[in-house]
Amino acid sequence: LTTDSLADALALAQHHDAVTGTEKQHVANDYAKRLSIGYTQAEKLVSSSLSCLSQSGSKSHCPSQTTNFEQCPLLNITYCPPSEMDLSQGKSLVVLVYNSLGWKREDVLRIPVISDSIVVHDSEGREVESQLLPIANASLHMREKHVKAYLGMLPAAKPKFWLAFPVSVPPLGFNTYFISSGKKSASVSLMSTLHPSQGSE
Amino acid sequence: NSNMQIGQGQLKLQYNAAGALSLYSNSKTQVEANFKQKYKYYIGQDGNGSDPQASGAYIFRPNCTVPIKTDGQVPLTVLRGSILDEVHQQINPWIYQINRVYKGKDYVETEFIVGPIPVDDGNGKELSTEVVTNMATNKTFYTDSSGRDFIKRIRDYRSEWKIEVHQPIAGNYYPVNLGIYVEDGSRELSILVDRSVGGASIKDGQIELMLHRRLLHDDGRGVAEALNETTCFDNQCEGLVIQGKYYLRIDPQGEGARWRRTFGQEIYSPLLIAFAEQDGGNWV
Repeated sequence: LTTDSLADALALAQHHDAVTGTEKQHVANDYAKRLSIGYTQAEKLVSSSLSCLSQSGSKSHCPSQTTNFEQCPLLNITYCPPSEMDLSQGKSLVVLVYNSLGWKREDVLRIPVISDSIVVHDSEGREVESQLLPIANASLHMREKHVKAYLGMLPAAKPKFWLAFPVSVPPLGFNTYFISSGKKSASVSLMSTLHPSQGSE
Repeated sequence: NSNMQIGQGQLKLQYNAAGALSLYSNSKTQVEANFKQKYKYYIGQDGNGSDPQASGAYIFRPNCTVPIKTDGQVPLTVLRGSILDEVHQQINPWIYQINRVYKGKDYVETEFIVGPIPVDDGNGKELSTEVVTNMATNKTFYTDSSGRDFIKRIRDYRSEWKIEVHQPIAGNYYPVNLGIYVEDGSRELSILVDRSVGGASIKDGQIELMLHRRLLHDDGRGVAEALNETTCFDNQCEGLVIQGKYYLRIDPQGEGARWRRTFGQEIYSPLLIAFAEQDGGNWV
């Protein structure tokens, strides 16, 4: 496992046409393809590293560890197969959050989920406050078009909510969170549609 | 028929009865500012007639400005919760916007989904979003240079030579890679971006960012094709849809630099999220 393809793609993308967007369209497509290939290869290396980092106890067995960490590069089109899994079978989703900066960060994560009965725990088993937000039709529409083009078909399950929860991550470190089926611990957002009145201004 | 407020923490946004963003307030920093968020597009010069220079990949050459009016027409969908509030607006058939205010955060996050830009009227379009305040900024604004120091820009002025501006819009646009800000002696309005865009302050108290462009003519500077990217689904092609975010904050004078540097770094290096499956409740 290496990051060589990503290095090659990034090197090519330093060309002045790539930086400014003055390349021809078929060249832009080539840059995008190379970046995607590079990301996919690097993702495997990162998955292996995260698997070693998150292993409790001895690190000597690290190369043989098999925890398979996946990323969601298509979160921008609301497509994240790992987080869209069915949690009702007693399984839980492990979310590992890595901070590449040298200071502690507190942020809010958003991932698409199917169920509205969800509970989030931190690595010490404490429940974490969470919120469910219905996914906007505009986002679902974009997801459907792109995922269908990407996979040739639509996945059976369709996410209904964004699950938002706060995370705290140490400098140059990571934290883990666990998402499982629960008794509606995540609060569903209060939704209202307001029709502005004309001319009141 | 009354104002609506969102925000569970110290930062609040107020929308007026016409559904337009009208006030930004932060109880911690005591900053309060009248505030509008709008969209407009520039019709790209086609290179015909008296001006042979078309708007294209290299050249921004607007022909005229078309405001996108929304007051009193766009329903707002509001989601409120314990962690964040968000307001969804379908500005027009090809612009969707979500404003978010997080309970523990001091900035407004705006997500935009823009496209496909319609060109069936024969006009290429360059879409900009505007943030308008009543700040007296005296023709001055600041843009970063590839993430390095912010550089002072003055409308229709260059410090090193006498410029005669023939393009009042394009002549004042600058690259924005990290952010852009204005100040009026008591407050600073900063906007940070998640991608490189063009930006300017065309009027005092105003900042605009160009979010998307779709043009129908080559500008004749080398690329030899129009900036008219499409995506194809089932053998049908349509103009590109883009999705991104910008982040806005108003600080007391002199207090914005720290946020622009630290949060700018966080935008550039987002948290990496990885998922794994686990049976049962055996915490790793």
